[in-house]
Parts: sequence; C-alpha cells; structure tokens
Amino acid sequence: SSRPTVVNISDLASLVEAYKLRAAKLVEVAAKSLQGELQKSRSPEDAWNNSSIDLVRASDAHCHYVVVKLFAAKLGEISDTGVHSALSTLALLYALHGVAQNSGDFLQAGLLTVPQLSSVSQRLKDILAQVRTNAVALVDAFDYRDEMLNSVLGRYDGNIYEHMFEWARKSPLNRTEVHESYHKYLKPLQSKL
Amino acid sequence: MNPDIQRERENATFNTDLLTYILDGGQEKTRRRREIESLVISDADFQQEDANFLSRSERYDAAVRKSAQMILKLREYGISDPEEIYAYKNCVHRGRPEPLDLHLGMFLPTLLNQATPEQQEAFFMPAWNLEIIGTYAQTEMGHGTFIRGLETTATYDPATQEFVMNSPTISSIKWWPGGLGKTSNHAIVLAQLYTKGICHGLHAFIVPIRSMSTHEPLPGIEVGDIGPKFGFDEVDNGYLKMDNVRIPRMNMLMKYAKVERDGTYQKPPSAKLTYGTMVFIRSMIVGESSRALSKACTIAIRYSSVRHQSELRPGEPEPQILDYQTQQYKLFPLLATAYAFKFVGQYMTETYHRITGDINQGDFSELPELHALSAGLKAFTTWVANGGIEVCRMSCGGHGYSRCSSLPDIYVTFTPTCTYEGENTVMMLQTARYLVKSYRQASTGQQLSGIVSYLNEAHQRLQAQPV
Repeated sequence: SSRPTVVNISDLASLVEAYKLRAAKLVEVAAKSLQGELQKSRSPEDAWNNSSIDLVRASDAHCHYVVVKLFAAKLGEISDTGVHSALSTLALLYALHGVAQNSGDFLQAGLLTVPQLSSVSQRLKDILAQVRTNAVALVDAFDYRDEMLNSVLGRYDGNIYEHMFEWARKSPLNRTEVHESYHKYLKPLQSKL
Repeated sequence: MNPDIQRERENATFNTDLLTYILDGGQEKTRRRREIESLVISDADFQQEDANFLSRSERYDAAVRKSAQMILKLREYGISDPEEIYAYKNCVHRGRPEPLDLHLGMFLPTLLNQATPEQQEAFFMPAWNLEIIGTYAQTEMGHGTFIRGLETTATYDPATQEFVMNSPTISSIKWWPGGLGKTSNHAIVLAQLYTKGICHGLHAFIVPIRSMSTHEPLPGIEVGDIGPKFGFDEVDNGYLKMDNVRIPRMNMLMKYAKVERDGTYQKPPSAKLTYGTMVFIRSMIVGESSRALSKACTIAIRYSSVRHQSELRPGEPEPQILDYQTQQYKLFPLLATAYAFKFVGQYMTETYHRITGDINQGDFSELPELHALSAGLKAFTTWVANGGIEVCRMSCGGHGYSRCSSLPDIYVTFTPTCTYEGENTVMMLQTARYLVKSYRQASTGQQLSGIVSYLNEAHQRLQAQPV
C-alpha cells in the first residue's frame, strides 16, 4: 500500500503536496472507474457517462491543487514582510479550509489521520483570529473606489446608515408623498366599503 | 469616517498600497488605473443616475449613451492599450456589462484572428469606426455548449458565389448573444457549412442584419431583444432568425478554412485554432471570479466592521459582528479565495500570452494542456465565487437584500459565468478527458510535462510498495 504521507498542517508546502496527492488519487479513481465500466463491455461513450461523477471530482481536485500551488508560489515573489505575513496567513487559511471542506478525500487517500482533522479545525480557528486584525486592510487593498463598488454597505468611510436613508429617499416611489394609486384605487375603494 | 472602520485601519499590520501594487501587477499599473478611474469619475458626461431606479429600457438607453461617449473619449485621450481600454470601460459602466461588449470583445478580435487581409481591409476599419457594429452569434435557442449540435446552415451557391444563411428550425434561432437585439447591424454567425452537398462543420460568417443607414432589419432577417433575464439589464441580449439570406462568398471568414469560387472546400490547418480564443476568454473569466468575489468580500467585511449586533458578553455594548467567529468563518476563507483566484488569473493571463507566441510560430504543443486547464479553472473558480458571493450577501442580514448594497447586482451579473463560455460541468469533463489521457500515459511510464507531471510522481508513489 502507498506509504502514508505525513502532512504538516502548519506548513503550506506540505499542504500543497497533500493537495497534489489528493488530485492524483482522484484522477486514479476516475481512470479506474472508467476502466471498470469499459470492462463491463460498455461502449466508450457509455463508460464515460457512467464515470462522469468521478471524472468531475477528479478535475475539481486537480484545479484545487493548481490554485493552492499558485497561491503558494506567489508568496515567493513578495518581499515586503508585512504583506508577506498577511498573505501567508491567508494562503494557509485557504489551504486548511479546503482540507476541512474535503476531509473525506484526504482521509481516503491516506493523507491525513482522524486526529489530524481535529488539529486542522483548531488551526483554522486560530488563523481566523489572526486574519481578524487585517480583514479591513485586506479588502482595502483591492482598491475599489466607492463609485466602482457602488455599494452603500461597502462605503470606504463606513457611514452606511446616513447614506442608506438618503438612497431610499431617492427611490422613484418617493417622488410624491402620496402615490397616485391612492387616489385612483384606495380612496374609491374606501368610499365603497 | 466611521470610528470602527477607522480603528480597523489603524490596527493593520501591513501597508495596503504595497499589496494593491502586487494585485495590479506593479506600482505604475496602480497609478495608471487610478488615473483612468479619476478621469472617468470626474467626467460630467459619465455622471450617472442610480441605475436601480431606472426601467430596463432607460438602463439600456443610458448604457448606449455612455458607450458612445466612451468611444469618442478613448480616441480623444489616445487610450489604445487593451488593459487600459478595459479599465476605462469598466469604470464608465461601473463594472456592469454593456451593449458594445461583444463588438469590442468578440467581433473585432475575431476579425483580427480569423479574417483574411482582404476581409480585414473590407470590414475592420468600418468596425473600428462603429459604422459596422458587430456581435458574435453562436448560441441557439436549442444549442449552447455542445456547439457541434448547432443547426444554422450556410449553403454555398456556386452559381452566384454566395452563401445562403438559414435558420431551419425554431430551435436553430440564434438566442442570447449580447448586443444582438437592438444594437448591432452585423453579426459573426456560426453555421454548419454546406458546399457541393457536403457538410464541413462549423464556420464563421459575417452577416449584415440591419441597414447601415436606417438600422432597420434587412430582408429575411428577424431580430430583437429576448426580454428581461437574470442581470445584464443594460444588455440587449437578442434573437436572430435568418430566412434564406444571401451573403457574398467573401463574407465567410477564410484565414484558415476556405471555399473556392467553384465551391471546393479547403480544410483549416488545425482544429485547435479556435482553442486560442476560448483559452483567452476563459482566462478572463477566472479574473472575473476574483473581481466579483473580492467586491462582495469588500462589502461584507466593511459592513461587518461597522455593524453592531446582539450581546457577546453580558452587560457589554453590542460588538462588531466581525468579532463573531461564525462571521469570520463565513467571510475570511472567501477573502483568501478572492486572493487565490486573483493570482490564478494573473498566471493564466501570463501563460496565455506566452503560449500565444508559440502558436504564432506554429507550435501548438502546450495548447491542449492550457485548453484543459482553462476549462477546469473557469468552472472551478466560477462555481466557488458564485457560492461565495451569496454567502457574503447573506452575511449582511436584511440590508444584503437591498439593491443599494450592490450585492444582488454582483450576484446576478456574475452567476451567468457558470453557464456561458462552456457550461461548468461540461468544462470539468473536458479537463477530465485530458487528465485521464495523461494518467494513462503516466501508467505506461511516459514522462509527462507541465502541470500534470505530478501524475508521474504520484503514480510511482501510489503503486503498491514492496514490503
């Protein structure tokens, strides 16, 4: 049997490796599922269709590995220590969150042990607290001007309530204090009742 | 400045500008982007009424007006770099789709990539000057992602050296293309080519659909808007029905495949030629996933830092909802994802440009892998971002349902990416085809290259190990 790969859940490189092996495992499962269907002497097309769930899962895992791998690679290009630290925390969060969301795959592939899963969960919570400090700065870095974001809730100055009230007042329904439908329908109704 | 959000910024442990430069691809690009944004936002011609308070017809009208202004000003300012044109346009329309998207993003590039020099001579400048306003009509009412199933026909008549364009069935009516309904006067139509009684598959044809003087539909053409749909309120997604419309032989895009005067057909050098355009568009969509998700995260996280709610500790004032672990667990992985997808988008664009050079040298070797990867990443990132935007919206409580939050707009404008340019499940299966092929090669000991090479290594490791 394959040697279990001991994943260091605090080490991004180790997590990238785990994603790689998870993808490889799921590609293998899909390829063998396809092979199995073919051996049932099904046509290649039917065999393909009857393996498509496994095939989609394999592609999903492959793409997930690519995303984690590229995120980790990007960190290598960043020299500023403050930015590097903030992004490293995010990259670790992204990788661990993916492990938590797809824990079955990692367990099935022998890449993680059940005790490690509890550690992943605890590690995730620790990282959330770290991100909390920089959360607003991290979205500020996307650098969307208010006019581009076009959102009262997302205003740079955070003064949402005043602007939400002002926005509502401009709604076309508020152009007149009494909407014409009152005189056309409600008033006549009231006089008939 | 709200004191809560002010304090958040004071607590930050890094310089946000430095990170912005990384996201933009360098400080100079940030400066230039900000300059273009200021140019547009300070321009009185682009001051805009709140689109939320306009009818669909008013929104379309306003979008066409701004697009017309945009074209004139791009010329006036001499902005010609594609990325800068994109930034300018994105700012004019505040990130929303607009009626000229397909003219600028598909019609012109297709003329450049698939028209002969003579055809470019005839069509490109009129299109560049908006005399010809074009769209790209591929999808039909009954056929979308599976393009080999398209039914529209183009039958060559050697006697008159013309193609007869026809919509043979109700399901063959071209349906969805942006700008088709009311804006365009030409369309690049994808149709099954018939010549000498033989079908040669899908080819592209330039079909005039409206008079260039009156803008009225031409004889044999029925064209119009398909009506309101999910988002894209400013775009006249349209339908096009052709009733045996004749176009000159020169209107078939013949840079690769050709039809001689007598109807003889010449095959294109490689079936992979259309891959390039698809890879480019799917790489752009990966970037769109990051953009939409990062906007939604910006809104939800800023809002969560100023919104106070409930009681974390008895007797204490209502805390910021960003202090709740559940709110952090909803939003922070999505924030990390937005950054991850940004870097993937940068990688895909760099790779596309690198490989385009190879393609122009006739080297297609890396195209199949990039085609498979872009298909998978388009599906992967749009599915995740689609779900993430909805999580951000619902993290804002009742105000997430108000159009003033912009979250409903971000969602309805983004979610079509899961379906257009290749329905996501089909995309994932396309990637799987490449993965299974690579796996089989690895199983026979063949050394793989590129991003799937891990299948070699893993294959050895995954084999039974001698005790």
